[in-house]
Amino acid sequence: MFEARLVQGSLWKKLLESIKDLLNEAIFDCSSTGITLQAMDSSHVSLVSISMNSDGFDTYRCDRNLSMGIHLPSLSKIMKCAGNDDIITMKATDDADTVSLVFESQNNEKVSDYEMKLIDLDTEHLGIPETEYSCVVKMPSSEFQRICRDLSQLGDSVVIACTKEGVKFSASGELGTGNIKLCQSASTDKEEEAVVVDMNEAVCLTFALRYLNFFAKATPLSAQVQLSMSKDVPLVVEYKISELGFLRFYLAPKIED
Amino acid sequence: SVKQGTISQFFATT
Repeated sequence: MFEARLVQGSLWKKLLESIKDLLNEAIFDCSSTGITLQAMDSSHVSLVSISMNSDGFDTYRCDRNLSMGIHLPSLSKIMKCAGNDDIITMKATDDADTVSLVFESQNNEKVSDYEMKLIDLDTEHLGIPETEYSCVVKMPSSEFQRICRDLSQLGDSVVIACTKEGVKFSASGELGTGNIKLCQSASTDKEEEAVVVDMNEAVCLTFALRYLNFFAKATPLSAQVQLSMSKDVPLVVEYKISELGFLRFYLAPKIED
Repeated sequence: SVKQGTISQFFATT
């Protein structure tokens, strides 16, 4: 038996909205410690990694490890049927070929349940090494979304240059060039609005804006986003999922041919 | 010119 109840059901809605355009299908691995997901987009340029701890749920039970193959646009459609304030419970039996979703209104006057077919998926699992990154930037997620959107007007790629003074995003194309420079915040009164750069070594990397714009769909999940970078390795774009865990996107860099 | 890398270039299958 698997059952996970989340009073803040809107987190599920936001999470699905964050990944459904990037991934068509994925396996939700459920165990006694929580729910994880790892999947690459169809062109294998990016990887999504989700971890939700059992402790973060209001009720959590998983008697036997369960891998649920899910068609994400379908799950997203069902999640849209939940109200923003609804409590969401996900349930499945051990040998299930379906997953049940129960949406309860806060006042308990409306309860909806949906059942969705699971799909057979055979996906490879990648080992993500523990890495010490050269630069880690924390910034408001809305600012990151804005920068990715704005620079997409100029070109397909963004060059992210990080030094101890701050971080610079640049794009160029037929119409010209654009640079957006963010300096490290002088005071950190409002933690959510701060830009914090933690640098061991300056880096300058090139990434496809198309993917960063997909990642930025996770903006409603968290006020801050964390970018981790080292020379010639995938960029990590991390959004915290409240007390539950995290949503991480890995993006392979563009490399000099 | 720059070429788009893939994730499997960096992370091995477990």
